[in-house]
Amino acid sequence: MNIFRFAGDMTHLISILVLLLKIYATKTCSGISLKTQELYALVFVTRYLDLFTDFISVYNTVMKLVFIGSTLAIVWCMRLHRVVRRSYNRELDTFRHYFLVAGCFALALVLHEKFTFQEVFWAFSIYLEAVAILPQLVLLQRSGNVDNLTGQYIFFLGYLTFSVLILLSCSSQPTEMPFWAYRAFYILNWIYRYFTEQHFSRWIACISGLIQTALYADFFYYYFLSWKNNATLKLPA
Amino acid sequence: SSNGISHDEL
Repeated sequence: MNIFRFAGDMTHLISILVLLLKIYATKTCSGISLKTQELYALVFVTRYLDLFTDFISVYNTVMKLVFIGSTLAIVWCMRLHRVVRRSYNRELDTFRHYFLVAGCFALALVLHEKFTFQEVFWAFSIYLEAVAILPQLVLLQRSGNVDNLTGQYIFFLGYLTFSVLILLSCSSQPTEMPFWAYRAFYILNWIYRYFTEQHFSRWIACISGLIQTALYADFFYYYFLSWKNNATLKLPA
Repeated sequence: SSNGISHDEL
């Protein structure tokens, strides 16, 4: 465990808890894509199949349970909670995410570390996480503006490219120091482990992580601009 | 792990 990874896990945890708290406290989920949340729940369920077969550490097991539990709680809230579900933008959240699931599964059948049940599902979860944000980005584009917390939620999930830029630009107001990006730490962690561990090669996770970053980069650019100009975020249609 | 590869990262 290195500081990059720990910070990445904490940022990821905060982003999920912030979203869950926002939905639960305000009893509204407008601007949030249920499809993206369902994809994230699928990512965690398929990635942590080794939850009961491989014990790595208490930290590892607890975090897996928290990630699975909190994302399922978000999906439950948005689908079944009688008050929250009314504010779900069903007519805007129309991304056909089944294609993402099918595509990632097909890719995982071809590209994996080892052709076993667990490894194919692990690779599937890595690919799916890279594209899971797409329904949310499409929903943001359709709903036009970003309500404050949704934007911040995606911001917390964000990546090196613009988080460093935003960090540098707002270093003047330390109170606004945003939580670092989650995947940014993981990319730093992979670089760190590549140089410190002989047999460390996680090409599947690395490349998928970089694609994930690219997907976020454009969102961050517009988020940064709106934040800088203090205007509501308008993504180009 | 069971199938030889252990993913220690979350």
